[in-house]
Amino acid sequence: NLGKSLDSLIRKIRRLPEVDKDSINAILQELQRALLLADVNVEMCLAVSNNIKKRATDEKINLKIDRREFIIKILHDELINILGGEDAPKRIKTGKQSIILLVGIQGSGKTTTVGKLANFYKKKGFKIGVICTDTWRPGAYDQLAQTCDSISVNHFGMPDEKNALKIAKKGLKHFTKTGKDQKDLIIVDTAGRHKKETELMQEMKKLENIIKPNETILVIDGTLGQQAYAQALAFAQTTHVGSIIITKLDGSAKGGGALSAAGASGAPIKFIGVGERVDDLEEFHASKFIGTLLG
Amino acid sequence: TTLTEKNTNKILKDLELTLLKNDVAVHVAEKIVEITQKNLEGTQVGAFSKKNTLQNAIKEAIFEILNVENQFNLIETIKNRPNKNKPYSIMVLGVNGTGKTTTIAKIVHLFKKNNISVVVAASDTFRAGAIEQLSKHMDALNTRLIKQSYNADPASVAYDAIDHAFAKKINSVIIDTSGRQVTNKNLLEELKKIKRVNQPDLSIFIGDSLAGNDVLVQAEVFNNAIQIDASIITKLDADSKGGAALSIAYITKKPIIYIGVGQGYDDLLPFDPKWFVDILIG
Ligand SMILES: Nc1nc2c(ncn2[C@@H]2O[C@H](COP(=O)(O)OP(=O)(O)OP(=O)(O)O)[C@@H](O)[C@H]2O)c(=O)[nH]1
Ligand SMILES: Nc1nc2c(ncn2[C@@H]2O[C@H](COP(=O)(O)OP(=O)(O)OP(=O)(O)O)[C@@H](O)[C@H]2O)c(=O)[nH]1
Ligand SMILES: [Mg+2]
Ligand SMILES: [Mg+2]
Repeated sequence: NLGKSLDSLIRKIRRLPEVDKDSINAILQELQRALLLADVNVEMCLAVSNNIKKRATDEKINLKIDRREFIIKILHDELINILGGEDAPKRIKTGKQSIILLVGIQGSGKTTTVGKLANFYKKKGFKIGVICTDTWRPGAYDQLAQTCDSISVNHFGMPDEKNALKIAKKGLKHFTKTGKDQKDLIIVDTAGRHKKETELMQEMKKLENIIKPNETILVIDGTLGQQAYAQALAFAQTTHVGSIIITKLDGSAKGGGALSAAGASGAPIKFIGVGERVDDLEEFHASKFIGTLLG
Repeated sequence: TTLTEKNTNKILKDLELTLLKNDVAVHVAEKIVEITQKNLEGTQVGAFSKKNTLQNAIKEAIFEILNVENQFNLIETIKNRPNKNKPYSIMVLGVNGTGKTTTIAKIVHLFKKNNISVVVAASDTFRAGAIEQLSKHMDALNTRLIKQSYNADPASVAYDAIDHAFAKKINSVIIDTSGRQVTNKNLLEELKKIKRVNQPDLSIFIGDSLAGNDVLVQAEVFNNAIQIDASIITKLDADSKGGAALSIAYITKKPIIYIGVGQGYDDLLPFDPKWFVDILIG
């Protein structure tokens, strides 16, 4: 995986007898291939490679610093850039009601992730309410209801209602009306959609305006390739994407596409999905992730 | 203008970049460039000056990868099967969320339009809402669904469905399986068991056209486990460039038979290699 190929690249850099133009070019070829195989956006691969080349061959470098370690440090910085920088701000606070809205492409893992988030915050003591506004997919509410029942979380849905906005309004009313039963956190699931489905993208915008979430989370499939960036951008331009969750990283995918899309959309990655069960959610820390990648 | 070796190399480099940007896996993109170069060997310098020579060399390379000579028509195959007393069984497989269940609904709709009777097996007995999702599709399509309960043995549900089809003289059986990651050895064993117990006539791999290099890994592992007979790529309506078709065809050496272009029952089109190559490299 990306970790292994970057690890072997780091070793190669450290074993270089000297850091000249040819060895740098060889290193950059290998780096580009590793990033491309991991689905990092093609333009980004070329940009990273050019940046490293420029900085590594810069004559003004303090000759006291070991050139090899300097290259490794540049590589580390460029990768952090791809991931979009520091950790996600905590927008979910106890004490007042928070609302999270999940959006993303068909099949990316939204409904499953709603269950995981409900489980995560329930363990932290939040009272949770989940709303299903997916009016398209047959059995969408059954899927969400079964998952929520397995962790005893309240859920709301209207399987025969065709208007997602109506369901959102009624769902919010349902979870805000009862005093002592007041939910600290409401999580809203939506139907899958992609950037070419203009009406659905508009519906998503309207949903966000009605729900007024503290955080809109974009769920991205870890297997996404070169289209990741364009799709993430479309979502980020239509709603206020506050953070990103990348799913299916327990599989064979290296996640480079999703990771670079996250970075490009400007939203930090908050969690990653590492399996189908409700516990298979991990918090994401860019520097820790890169640190692990670079050994 | 005349094509020289120098600008041919530039064109091949651009070709590789175009393929990569269109989600063709790295190894497959390199292979296509390699085959194109081989196709150009021995070309007269004079012939080289025709722009079509290079275009054709590229198209030939892509057709080679797509196994166009193995293309077949599923409807004809079922209608012309040698033993009409035995239902034609199809096992559908792939990683999580690629569109297997929805594609099965589309295939049922297609079969009905072509007077092929069909029964479906609910062999995803794991995921929340899987049986309800399939059940609602089959109600809408007026088609019998054979199901047991959650956590039932997927191979046994498929077995029941084939048994039922045999008894009722139904032409075909489609087996829905749960999404699975190729890194999960247990789930690969489960898939092998479904195949071993039921011996389906066709195993179809469903790949998400939005996936990048991973689709090559998926197809390879599944192919090694159960031998893929044909593939379908989905979500081409999402502005995906479809390079996944090349990656899958390359590793399985089997044809892409349909493409999914939306969530409706009619959103399933036969895969046309010529149309596809034109879209891929203009
Ligand atoms: N292995 C693995 N599977 C996952 C993960 N997250 C989701 N899945 C699976 O991916 C498939 C799709 O998940 P869903 O939650 O239905 O996706 P969705 O985005 O809600 O799909 P739509 O509502 O149709 O757009 C299911 O089989 C899930 O079990 C993950 O982190 N790892
Ligand atoms: N836009 C678009 N969406 C599709 C297409 N095919 C399937 N989908 C959607 O993708 C999502 C996932 O489809 P499913 O049929 O549940 O996928 P699956 O492979 O059975 O998922 P699991 O069983 O959970 O692994 C649903 O929202 C489908 O409507 C397609 O060709 N285009
Ligand atoms: Mg869903
Ligand atoms: Mg399914």
